[in-house]
Amino acid sequence: MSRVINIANQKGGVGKTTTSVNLSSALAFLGKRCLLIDLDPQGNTTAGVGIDRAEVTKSIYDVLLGSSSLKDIIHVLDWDGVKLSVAPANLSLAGAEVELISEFSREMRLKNAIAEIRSEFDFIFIDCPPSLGLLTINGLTAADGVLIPVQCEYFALEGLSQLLKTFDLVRKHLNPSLVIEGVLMTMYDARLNLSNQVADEVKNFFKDKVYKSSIPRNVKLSEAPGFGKPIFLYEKNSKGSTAYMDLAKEVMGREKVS
Amino acid sequence: MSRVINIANQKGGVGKTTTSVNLSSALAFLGKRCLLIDLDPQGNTTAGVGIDRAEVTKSIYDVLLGSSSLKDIIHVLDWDGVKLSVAPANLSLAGAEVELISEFSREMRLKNAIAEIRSEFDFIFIDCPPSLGLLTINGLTAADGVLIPVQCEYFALEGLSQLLKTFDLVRKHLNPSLVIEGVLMTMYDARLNLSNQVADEVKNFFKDKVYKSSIPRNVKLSEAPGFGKPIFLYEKNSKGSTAYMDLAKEVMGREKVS
Ligand SMILES: Nc1ncnc2c1ncn2[C@@H]1O[C@H](COP(=O)(O)OP(=O)(O)OP(=O)(O)O)[C@@H](O)[C@H]1O
Ligand SMILES: Nc1ncnc2c1ncn2[C@@H]1O[C@H](COP(=O)(O)OP(=O)(O)OP(=O)(O)O)[C@@H](O)[C@H]1O
Ligand SMILES: [Mg+2]
Ligand SMILES: [Mg+2]
Repeated sequence: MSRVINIANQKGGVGKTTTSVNLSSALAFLGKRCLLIDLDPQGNTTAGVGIDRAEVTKSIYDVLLGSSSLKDIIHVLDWDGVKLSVAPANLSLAGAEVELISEFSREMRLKNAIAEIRSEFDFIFIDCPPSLGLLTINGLTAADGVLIPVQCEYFALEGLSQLLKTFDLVRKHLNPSLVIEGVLMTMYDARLNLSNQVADEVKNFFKDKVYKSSIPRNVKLSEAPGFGKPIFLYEKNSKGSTAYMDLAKEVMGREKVS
Repeated sequence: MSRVINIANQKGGVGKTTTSVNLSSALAFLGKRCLLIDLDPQGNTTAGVGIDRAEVTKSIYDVLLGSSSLKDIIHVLDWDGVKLSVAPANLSLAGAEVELISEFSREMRLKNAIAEIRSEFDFIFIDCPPSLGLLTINGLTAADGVLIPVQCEYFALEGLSQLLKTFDLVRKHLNPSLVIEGVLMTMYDARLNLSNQVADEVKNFFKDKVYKSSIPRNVKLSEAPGFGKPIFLYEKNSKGSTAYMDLAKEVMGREKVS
């Protein structure tokens, strides 16, 4: 039975894309069948795995507006036998939020598209843009759980109440079985007071929802996207690589429990 | 004659709010009459100067939807005689993009509101959300120039072409006199190859539009918002404080020229 996990936080630059790319690839390395969906018009996930957005003719935009199925648009990446399926985004997605507003079942488009193919995957990840608009709502409606990356900085704390309000609304009106899959501390630097203060506050609030693995600030993680590679292919022995591999094992462990 | 500067970049977490708060306060310290407008539903600029969003009864939302003028909503902050006017945001702004879609002259709402009060200020800054939706379009339409913060990381480069496309569209249809005010390198770390590579590429492309002052990565800048203070009040002798004061002097210098 596959698990659909939406990676969302409207605060910008907290590590949504970095987590989408590296967590899905880590699970692929661990033998899981994974699909990664790029729901952000910026297309950072698409670029982060080495797909040239300009060459993407059919994208997630065509799936949301109804002219394609997910199957039609999936790119299967093969890294020495380790496979990751990716549903890419290109610039056309920027128009989707306005265009979807007047469409029927506008919030359910992604959920319905995923239903057709979900049995082929163990995990399906959705990378969201930094907003709580219709694209993120589609992601939350389609998901079993939402994974919330929280940067260890002050502004990241501020935004959580807004995100939880939207989460509650989606549970109430669109997806009653949606749960918080987990909360991930990102860009954590144990030497900084600020990092520790934010981590403490998040743990007090979210309790055992917070993953034991946190992602340290590690320059290799920010270099890898420039080469279109997940961290495991770019710098296998880096702190970032170990942290995302630990996280993948923790996500797999929670899967059995739920 | 006042100058209206919009601070925009749809890439998340690049330093839009940090620049809005610290550049406007630096100019206030240098004796300029400044207004800071928070156009982001996250309300990070509002929190970053110490205003409690929950206590904001009238906000920029009411100005955009037409029930208030800017004068009605401005909070005047007074730091030992140094004054900064702030037009705050609260959570109601999250609904503005959808509500504005069917309103008359939806892109011009902010521009018209600013017209009534611009003579009272030397500089008016607008902090935008991480998207290219109607709020950012309102900001670009209202502005004389757009200041683009660029984080020294790979994904930040990727997004610039999309931003420039939107800039061109706004110039063509809504605001023909809009120029690029300047490009600011943020979170610059001279020791990292990545930082230098990105800075070089940005300088090659934007040439003399790039400010000579760049903002180094400095933890004091990320601690200050937790106390609701600009960097000058939180840690006056920090690298972040010096960098934003230098930038303010450079922005003032360009003002005379244009
Ligand atoms: N643990 C980390 N250590 C160092 N750099 C990181 C780390 N995680 C992410 N980064 C870098 O920080 C920046 C922001 O991360 P990322 O783009 O993944 O965030 P995001 O939440 O997806 O942003 P957006 O809101 O724009 O979608 C990127 O340049 C990325 O390479
Ligand atoms: N030069 C700097 N050095 C260290 N930290 C910084 C610096 N500039 C910004 N930050 C921190 O990085 C994070 C992102 O910055 P900020 O929130 O200003 O970006 P933004 O572009 O406004 O984000 P959003 O896209 O969510 O609006 C914040 O936690 C901020 O405190
Ligand atoms: Mg992203
Ligand atoms: Mg901001």
